[in-house]
Amino acid sequence: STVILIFQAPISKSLEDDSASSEFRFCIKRGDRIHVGEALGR
Amino acid sequence: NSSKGDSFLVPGATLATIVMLGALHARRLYGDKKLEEARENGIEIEFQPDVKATFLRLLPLRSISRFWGFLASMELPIWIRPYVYRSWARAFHSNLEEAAKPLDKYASLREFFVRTLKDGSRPIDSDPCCLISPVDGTILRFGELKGAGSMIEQVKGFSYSVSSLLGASPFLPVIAEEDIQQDSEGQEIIPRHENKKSWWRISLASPKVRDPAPASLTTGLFYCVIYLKPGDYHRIHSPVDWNVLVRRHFSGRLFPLNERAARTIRNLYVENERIVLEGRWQEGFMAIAAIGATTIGSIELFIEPELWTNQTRKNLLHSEPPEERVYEPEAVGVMLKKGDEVAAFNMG
Repeated sequence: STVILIFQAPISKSLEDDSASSEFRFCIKRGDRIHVGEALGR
Repeated sequence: NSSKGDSFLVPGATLATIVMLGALHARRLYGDKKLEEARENGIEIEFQPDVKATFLRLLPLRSISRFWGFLASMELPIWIRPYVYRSWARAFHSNLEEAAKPLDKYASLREFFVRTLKDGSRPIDSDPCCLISPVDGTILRFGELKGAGSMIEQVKGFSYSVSSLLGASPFLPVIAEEDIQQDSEGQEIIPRHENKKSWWRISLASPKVRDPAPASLTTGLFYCVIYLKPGDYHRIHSPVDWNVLVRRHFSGRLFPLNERAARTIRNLYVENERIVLEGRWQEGFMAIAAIGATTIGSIELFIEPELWTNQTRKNLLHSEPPEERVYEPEAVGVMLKKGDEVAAFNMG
């Protein structure tokens, strides 16, 4: 079985503000084993 | 049974079958090892349709799936249960220490397969800014969706669109080419336009849903594909706090979903039976697509227990539009907390 997650999230830079404080970043790599509850990204 | 003693002889045909199965298994292990080595060396697996994939389309996969489910749900004698489940765990690398109940309490393989875990086995990352994995599994692909088509790569050389995966979604941000702008470094970014009609496909079913985020924010659309091996824990949890607004059920095919299938079957994720949950979280759109396979063909949805998947009558209806349900109350739907159990994959 497979689960596909699709979601909207802030990206690194906005047009109005150069701050990258709200950007979303994945903290995984392809091929990683992951468990429920572990972070995919922040 | 020989007349000279009590020694047992295996009939020739049985022996030949065992040898053949052993050879096939060894070949498969060898293939998997080669793929793993290629992945470690950074070599991309390419799409290569083959005859076996074409042959799969001719097989009654739903009937096979349902028969497997029937076999797996047969109650086993108590004494044999630990042996069967330990063998399963050894074959598919499951951790039996985490099972919530003693092994002899699972009446059937189907029940064992969808077992819950002991409390604390899966601690939830409490960082409010993090999005957690909804399942145990292997990360196949992830990234940001860009461009008007919003395509997800199945493997190198073949992609499918998000809209074909999720169906006609009233909430999916529509990324039109004219909406994509570039920042000072040439990176594509998508500004929010509260009043721009192209941003949302307004639905008659949920006309009140609007993007509540401040207009100054810039968002992207991201995806993550996670594959669950047979030995993995097969329950789906909520990745964030969110409101599920719509459920869609696509009664498609039930192709296997392993790496070989992804490499050889076109539109694998779009053709297979699946449930899509859509809604909103604090940053905007959120959707989970749970895709069934031949052996794990049915999906149980805890927020809608009356929903049945992998039904015989839907065998020929995979070309029909999905069955959709809008959760009440409208525009609020079903609220789920991060880590809540949402669904489970069942055998057959």
